[in-house]
Amino acid sequence: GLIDRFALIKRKILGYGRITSQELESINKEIKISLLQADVNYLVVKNFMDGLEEKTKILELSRSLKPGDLVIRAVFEELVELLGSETRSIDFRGDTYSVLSLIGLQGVGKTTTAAKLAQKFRDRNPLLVPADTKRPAAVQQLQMLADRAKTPMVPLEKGSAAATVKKARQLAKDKGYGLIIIDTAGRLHIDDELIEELQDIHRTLKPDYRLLIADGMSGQDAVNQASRFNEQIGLDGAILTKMDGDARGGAALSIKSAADVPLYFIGTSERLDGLETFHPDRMAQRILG
Amino acid sequence: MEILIQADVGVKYAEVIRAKLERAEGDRIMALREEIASLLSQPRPSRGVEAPVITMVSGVNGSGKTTTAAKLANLHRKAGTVLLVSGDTYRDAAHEQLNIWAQRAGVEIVASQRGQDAAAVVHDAMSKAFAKKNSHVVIDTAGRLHTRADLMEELKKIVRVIIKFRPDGPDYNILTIDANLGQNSIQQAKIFTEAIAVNGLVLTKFDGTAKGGAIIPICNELRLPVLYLGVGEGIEDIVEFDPEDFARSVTT
Ligand SMILES: Nc1nc2c(ncn2[C@@H]2O[C@H](COP(=O)(O)OP(=O)(O)OP(=O)(O)O)[C@@H](O)[C@H]2O)c(=O)[nH]1
Ligand SMILES: Nc1nc2c(ncn2[C@@H]2O[C@H](COP(=O)(O)OP(=O)(O)OP(=O)(O)O)[C@@H](O)[C@H]2O)c(=O)[nH]1
Ligand SMILES: [Mg+2]
Ligand SMILES: [Mg+2]
Repeated sequence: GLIDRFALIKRKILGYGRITSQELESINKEIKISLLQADVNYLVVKNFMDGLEEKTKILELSRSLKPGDLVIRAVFEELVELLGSETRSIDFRGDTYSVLSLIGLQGVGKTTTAAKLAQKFRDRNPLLVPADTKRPAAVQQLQMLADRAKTPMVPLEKGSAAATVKKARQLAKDKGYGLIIIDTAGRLHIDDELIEELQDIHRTLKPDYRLLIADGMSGQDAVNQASRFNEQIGLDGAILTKMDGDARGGAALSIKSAADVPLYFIGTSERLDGLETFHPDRMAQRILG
Repeated sequence: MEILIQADVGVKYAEVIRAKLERAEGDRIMALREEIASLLSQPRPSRGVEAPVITMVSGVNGSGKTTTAAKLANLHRKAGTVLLVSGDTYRDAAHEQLNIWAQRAGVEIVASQRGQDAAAVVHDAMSKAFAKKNSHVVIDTAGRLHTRADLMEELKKIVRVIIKFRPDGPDYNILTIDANLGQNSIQQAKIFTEAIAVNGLVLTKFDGTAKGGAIIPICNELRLPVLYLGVGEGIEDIVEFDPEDFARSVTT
């Protein structure tokens, strides 16, 4: 991967002690290619390269680094910063229940992630809400997951996501649940009717966190999808799923640049415990390959 | 070739195509589309004449296998008697999901329960289909990441069961590729093909805004044809793949 190629370049550069503009250009080309191969969006890569140039100049002024180290450090640090710098955690309301709404494209892992969140925040007394009235056997799927996560699930109000959510709100008030997790139907960011349905759900029960659930293997279009969801619905965070595969995960950078919301977790298996904190530095390593 | 990169064609193939076009004369866009169409024109499986025609659908999690299996069963129902098989014995409510589709398509379904041995379910379904002389059998399998060697072994086992009934394995050994995914699709296709000799692709979720360009390297390197495009969540939302139409859409 890029890290290995850098190691080779580094040895070569350290041999010379300084870097020629030709060498720098070839390194930059390698970085650009590597990021594209990692599924970082083309325009995001362009912006990244411009930002990198700035950072390299700043580091150059410090003069304490050898040129090879300089470039590698600059790339890595720039990536970590763009990915959020530190891990972030969900802040729950102390006084009343918190609401998480999981949204995203079809098949990305919303339903599974809803149950994973219920398990992770078991001590918050969570309640799962099936707001997918479209997908065949969606509520059965969530019920089975809820049972395994030992979490109650609101029964589905026939044919209406908003009605089910309304019921959840009532139940939370009556029974004192601390966390409401809404699993919504997969939808296209370009489907006006379904976007309207989502807005309706959020008017019925205002989420504290609107979480974009995105497939870790997503390609170039991840930027478009994230920005459309952000424009039309608003996003407060994101979770990147299926990161137990070997996708480099450039979509993480695409989502951050499109919506600039914290990446809270990554999905790392199909199991209920397959939800790990998102670490910007680990993600940067993975993207660089 | 910025437009190709943004279509998920990838750096390598964007360069390969660009280099080829340098020597092209005349209309650049037309030459580009012809080149893409030619990369996508791969031999279709020359199978599927003996009843029952066996279709198996595999692919990574959430790529659209179950919905595609239902769509294919529906297509075949118009010309014959179809047996749909719940080969996914892992996912919650997998059979319940496929069962609803079977009702919508008006076809018979072989049930399964979570935790059963998938190969055993497929074995029983095969016996049934060959005894009843169904025209078609469509087998849905559980989603799996190609990086899970144990799950790839399970898939191989399912194919071995099918081979007992039909020596060349499934007539249509289909891999679903989600059009929203990037370069990882190529690795998925490589590993699945190495494991079970995939002979055709279905590119799903093509009704979104992603271009699905990753199938260009896949089709050319693995000599695999795209058989259909998934263009929506309804049972009729499937169309035959046309390389020229696709070439046009990926360059727009
Ligand atoms: N390996 C792996 N599989 C995952 C992960 N998250 C979800 N999946 C799988 O991805 C598939 C789709 O998950 P779902 O939770 O049904 O996805 P969804 O977004 O709710 O799908 P729709 O409701 O149809 O839009 C299932 O097979 C899940 O088990 C993950 O982090 N890793
Ligand atoms: N828009 C659109 N959605 C699709 C298409 N094909 C499948 N879907 C949706 O994608 C989601 C996942 O589809 P499934 O058929 O359950 O995918 P799968 O591969 O069987 O998933 P697992 O069994 O969990 O691995 C569902 O919400 C489907 O409705 C398509 O062509 N277009
Ligand atoms: Mg779901
Ligand atoms: Mg399925």
